[in-house]
Amino acid sequence: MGWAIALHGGAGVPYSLPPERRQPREEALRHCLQIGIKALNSKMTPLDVVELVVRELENIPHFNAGRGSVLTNKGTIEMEASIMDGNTMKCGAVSGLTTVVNAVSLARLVMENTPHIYLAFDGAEEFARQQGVETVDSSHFITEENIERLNQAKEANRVQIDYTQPIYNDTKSETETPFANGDSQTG
Amino acid sequence: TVGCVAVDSNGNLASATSTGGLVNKMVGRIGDTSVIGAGTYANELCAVSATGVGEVIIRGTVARDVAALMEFKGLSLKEAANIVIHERTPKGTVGLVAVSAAGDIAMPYNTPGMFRASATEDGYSEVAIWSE
Repeated sequence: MGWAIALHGGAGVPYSLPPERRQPREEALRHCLQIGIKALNSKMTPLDVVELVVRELENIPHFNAGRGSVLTNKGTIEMEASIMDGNTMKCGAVSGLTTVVNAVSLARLVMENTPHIYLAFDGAEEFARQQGVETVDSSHFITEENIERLNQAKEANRVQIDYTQPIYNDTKSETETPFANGDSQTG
Repeated sequence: TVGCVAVDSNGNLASATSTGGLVNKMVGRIGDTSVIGAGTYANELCAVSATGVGEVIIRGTVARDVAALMEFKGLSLKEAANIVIHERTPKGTVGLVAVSAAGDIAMPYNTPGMFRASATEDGYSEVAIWSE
């Protein structure tokens, strides 16, 4: 058998996603897939390949991770990631990150450079500085789009599992299709 | 949420997932993505990365369940992934991508759509959002 790869950018995508939102995301998926294909053809290990591809996805603001992360109810950023190697069952995970550019790489460092599996919040941030991974001010991750979506979610007083428009009762179709408009950035 | 699973021509498997979480989530809320066995899992049979409502994925130990169905019931990757997505989790909440040591790919979801892409060494590749 040969190599195989699969990647995702989030579920819950409404059928009403307008083309101007769909096309850049499809392009981004194609771009990330090509990176993975090239890496596997060059005999990179699956562990390195999945980290490489997820880093690329984290750096693309269209998806809910890294640069495109959605906001908490306080308008802040809290990112999380994990990675696992099937051969050794070794794994690493991080949560509550506010400044780390690529959470998935910090998760891998937890796996490789600590006796633990999971570091979170202040401890994870401190570990990031010890390991010298790239960090930026939290504002780097906050985009206008995500501020708008948080406001929508607050208005509708709901936690959005995606980027749909809040469900208003005046238009029947929207109340029936929970993913009425907007694009998906499911958690 | 974003995720990637990969297997090389020797059957070595790995999985990685990353997310900002849910819009308007409470500060301090942890979702499935960083919970091994829920949003991310890999062993010698398969590698899985899930996305959707984190609370549902944690409750259902989604990624581990796919591997467990293969391990203990001898199901194929596709069968195992479809059971977890279409029979064991509420509609409209979860999707996943997975590969097996044999190079099979599964990308089921029970939401209206899922941003996904896949490829194999023999030249097959796919980029999709909704079903046909």
